[in-house]
Amino acid sequence: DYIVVKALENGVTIIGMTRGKETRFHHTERLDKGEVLLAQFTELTSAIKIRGKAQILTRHGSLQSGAE
Amino acid sequence: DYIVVKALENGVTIIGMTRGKETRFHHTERLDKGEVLLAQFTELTSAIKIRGKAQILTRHGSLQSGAE
Amino acid sequence: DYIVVKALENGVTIIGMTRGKETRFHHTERLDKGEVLLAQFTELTSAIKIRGKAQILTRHGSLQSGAE
Amino acid sequence: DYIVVKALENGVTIIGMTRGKETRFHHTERLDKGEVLLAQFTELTSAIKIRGKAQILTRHGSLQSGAE
Amino acid sequence: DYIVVKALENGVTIIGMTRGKETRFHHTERLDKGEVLLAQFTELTSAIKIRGKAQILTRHGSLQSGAE
Amino acid sequence: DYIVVKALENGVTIIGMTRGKETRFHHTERLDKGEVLLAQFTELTSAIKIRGKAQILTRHGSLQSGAE
Amino acid sequence: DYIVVKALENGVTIIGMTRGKETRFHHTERLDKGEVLLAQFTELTSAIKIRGKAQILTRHGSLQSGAE
Amino acid sequence: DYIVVKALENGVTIIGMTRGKETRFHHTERLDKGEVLLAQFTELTSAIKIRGKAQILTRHGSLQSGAE
Amino acid sequence: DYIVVKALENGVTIIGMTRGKETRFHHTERLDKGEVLLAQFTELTSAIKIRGKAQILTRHGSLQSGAE
Amino acid sequence: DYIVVKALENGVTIIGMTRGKETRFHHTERLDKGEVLLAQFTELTSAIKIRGKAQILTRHGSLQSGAE
Amino acid sequence: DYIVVKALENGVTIIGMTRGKETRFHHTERLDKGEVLLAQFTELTSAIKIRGKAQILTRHGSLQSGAE
Ligand SMILES: N[C@@H](Cc1c[nH]c2ccccc12)C(=O)O
Ligand SMILES: N[C@@H](Cc1c[nH]c2ccccc12)C(=O)O
Ligand SMILES: N[C@@H](Cc1c[nH]c2ccccc12)C(=O)O
Ligand SMILES: N[C@@H](Cc1c[nH]c2ccccc12)C(=O)O
Ligand SMILES: N[C@@H](Cc1c[nH]c2ccccc12)C(=O)O
Ligand SMILES: N[C@@H](Cc1c[nH]c2ccccc12)C(=O)O
Ligand SMILES: N[C@@H](Cc1c[nH]c2ccccc12)C(=O)O
Ligand SMILES: N[C@@H](Cc1c[nH]c2ccccc12)C(=O)O
Ligand SMILES: N[C@@H](Cc1c[nH]c2ccccc12)C(=O)O
Ligand SMILES: N[C@@H](Cc1c[nH]c2ccccc12)C(=O)O
Ligand SMILES: N[C@@H](Cc1c[nH]c2ccccc12)C(=O)O
Repeated sequence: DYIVVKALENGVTIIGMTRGKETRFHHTERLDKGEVLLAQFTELTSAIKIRGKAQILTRHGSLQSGAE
Repeated sequence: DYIVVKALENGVTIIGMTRGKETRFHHTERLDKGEVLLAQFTELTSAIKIRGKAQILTRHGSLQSGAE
Repeated sequence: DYIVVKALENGVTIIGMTRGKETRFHHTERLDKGEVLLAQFTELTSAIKIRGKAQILTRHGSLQSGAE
Repeated sequence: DYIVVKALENGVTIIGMTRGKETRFHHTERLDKGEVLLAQFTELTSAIKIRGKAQILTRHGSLQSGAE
Repeated sequence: DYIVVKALENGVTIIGMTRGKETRFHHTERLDKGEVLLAQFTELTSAIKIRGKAQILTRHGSLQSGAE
Repeated sequence: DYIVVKALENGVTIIGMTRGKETRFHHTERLDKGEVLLAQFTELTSAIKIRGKAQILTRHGSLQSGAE
Repeated sequence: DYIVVKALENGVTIIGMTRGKETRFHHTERLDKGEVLLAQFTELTSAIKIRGKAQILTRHGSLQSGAE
Repeated sequence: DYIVVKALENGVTIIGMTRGKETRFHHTERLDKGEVLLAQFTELTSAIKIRGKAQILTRHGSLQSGAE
Repeated sequence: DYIVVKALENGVTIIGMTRGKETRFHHTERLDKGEVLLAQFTELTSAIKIRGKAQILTRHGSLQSGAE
Repeated sequence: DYIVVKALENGVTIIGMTRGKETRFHHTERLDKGEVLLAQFTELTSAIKIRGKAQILTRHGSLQSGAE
Repeated sequence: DYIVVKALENGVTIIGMTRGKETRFHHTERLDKGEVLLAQFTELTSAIKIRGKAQILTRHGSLQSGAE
């Protein structure tokens, strides 16, 4: 399973969070406006956090992140 | 399987609850307004609790948490 | 498989019932109005009981618990 | 696979029946009006009997139990 | 796989028939009007017979048993 | 996989035919009008023959057996 | 996987053909008008031939055999 | 997976072609008008050739073979 | 998985290309107008090339090969 | 999984790119106008590049390559 | 699972990012306008980044990358 994130502004961050007992940030990917990241859930990544204005496509539908 | 949570206000919390005999909180993730968390059910996490106003996308449909 | 429960009033309880020969309550989670719990069926939990007024999303459709 | 039962009156009973050569009642769960039980078919339970007025959601559709 | 049977009259019987070389009745469950039985095909049960007036939900659609 | 047969007249027969090199009748189940049989394909049964007037529900659609 | 054949005239034949290097007829089942045969593809049967006027339901749709 | 072939004229041929390094004809089945053959892809058969006028039902849709 | 090819002119060729490090033609099947070939992807064949005017049915839709 | 490519002009190239640590071109297949290539993802091929004007059918929809 | 990327301008880059503890760029593929890349998630690649104006087809829908 993967998600699709398109940055609608500069400085959008997609943060991978670790699987297992400890939940911490293992990688932060920055996107500039218009850039797209497609990212899977993996052995290492069981949660993903998104900051900034972005369009997000998921198995359960699409939504837009960002304050407004 | 994963869920998608978009905070509609500051201070939304997504709480991971442990799998197995004991059900306790193992991690609390805070989101500010507009931030999005995508979180799987895992070997460690068999229940998830959400507090505060948020949009939630799941396999069985979407809903909004929060008092009103 | 998991279910989604949103409390529509304070004091909604979601009760996990044990799998196997003995069926007893192993955990009770209380929700205040607006709080949401997403809970899987697990090795430990093969039945779930819900008391109080709540919106419930399941694989077979949605319904509302509570007296009226 | 699980079913969803919402009691529409007090005293609804959901009865688990044993898997294997002998078919007997191993557990009876009583619901008061408005309470909901979600119950799986399990290693122990291969048939479920419902008495009293209830709304039932299943993989093959919904129906209402009870005399009328 | 399971079927859903709702008795529309008293004395509806749901009969489990054995899997394997010999086909015989291993269990008969009687339902009174309004009662519902959900029953799986199992290691023991590879055919099910229904007598009396009942509503039956199956993977291939719904039908009503009974003389008329 | 199973099929659903509802007798529309008395004396409907559902015949299980053996799997393997030899194809013979291993069991004949008679239904009276209104009775329903749900029968799986099994290790023993790889073909099923139906005589008399009956409504038949299958994975590939429904049909009615019988002369007219 | 199985197919459903309803004879629309007497003397319809459903022929099982062997799996493997040699393709020969291993069984011929005759149906009289109105009779129905449900037959699986099996370890022994990898092709099925139908002669005479019959209604045939398959995974890929329905059709009618017979000269006209 | 299987295909369904109904001959629309006499002398339709369905040819099984061998799986593996060598691709040759291992069996030719002739159908007279109205006859139907249902044939699987197998350990032996990884391609099938059809000559003459026939209606063909497949997983990807239906078509008619033959010159016109 | 298989594809379906119906020649719309004489001399249509369907070419099997080898799986693995080397990609070469291992078999060419010629079809005359109206002839149909159903061919799987196999241990040997991981790509298929089609020349000439033909109707092609695939999992992802249908199309017609050929110059115009 | 496979893709379908129909050349809409001469000289369309479909390039297989290697799976694993090194990503290089292992095979280039040229198509003339009207020719069709169906190509799987394989142990060797985890990415495919297409140059020139072609119609492409994929699991996620169809599109046309080429400058305009 | 794979994605489909069609460059809508010259110099579109598709970047494979490594699976596992370290997330780094292991391969960058440049596309000129009109060129198409189909790329899988693999043992090596668990995230993909796209820069420049491109049409992207994914399991969860289509979108366009690029500043506007
Ligand atoms: N380390 C946690 C991360 C996580 C996944 N889903 C969650 C839901 C809530 C809180 C944390 C999580 C785990 O693997 O389970
Ligand atoms: N520890 C519990 C957590 C849980 C999952 N689903 C539940 C439903 C109700 C109460 C608790 C739970 C378990 O793994 O089973
Ligand atoms: N301990 C029981 C719990 C249960 C599941 N489904 C049920 C239905 C009815 C009554 C009890 C149950 C079991 O694992 O099977
Ligand atoms: N003990 C029986 C219970 C049962 C399941 N399905 C049934 C249908 C009819 C009668 C009994 C049953 C069994 O496991 O098979
Ligand atoms: N003992 C039989 C029961 C059965 C299943 N399906 C049938 C169809 C027809 C007659 C009998 C049966 C078997 O396991 O196969
Ligand atoms: N003994 C046969 C029964 C059978 C199944 N499908 C058939 C189709 C035609 C004739 C016979 C059969 C077998 O197992 O294969
Ligand atoms: N013996 C052949 C029977 C067969 C299956 N599909 C076919 C298609 C064409 C000709 C013969 C066949 C086999 O198992 O493969
Ligand atoms: N012997 C070939 C037969 C074949 C299957 N699909 C094909 C496509 C084209 C040419 C030949 C084939 C194989 O098993 O692979
Ligand atoms: N030998 C190649 C054939 C191939 C499959 N898909 C391709 C795509 C492009 C080029 C070649 C191919 C392989 O097995 O992978
Ligand atoms: N060698 C790479 C090829 C590849 C697949 N998907 C990609 C996406 C981007 C860049 C390269 C690739 C791999 O197997 O993973
Ligand atoms: N190395 C990471 C790459 C990755 C996948 N999904 C991500 C989401 C966010 C950040 C990084 C990632 C992993 O395999 O898990």
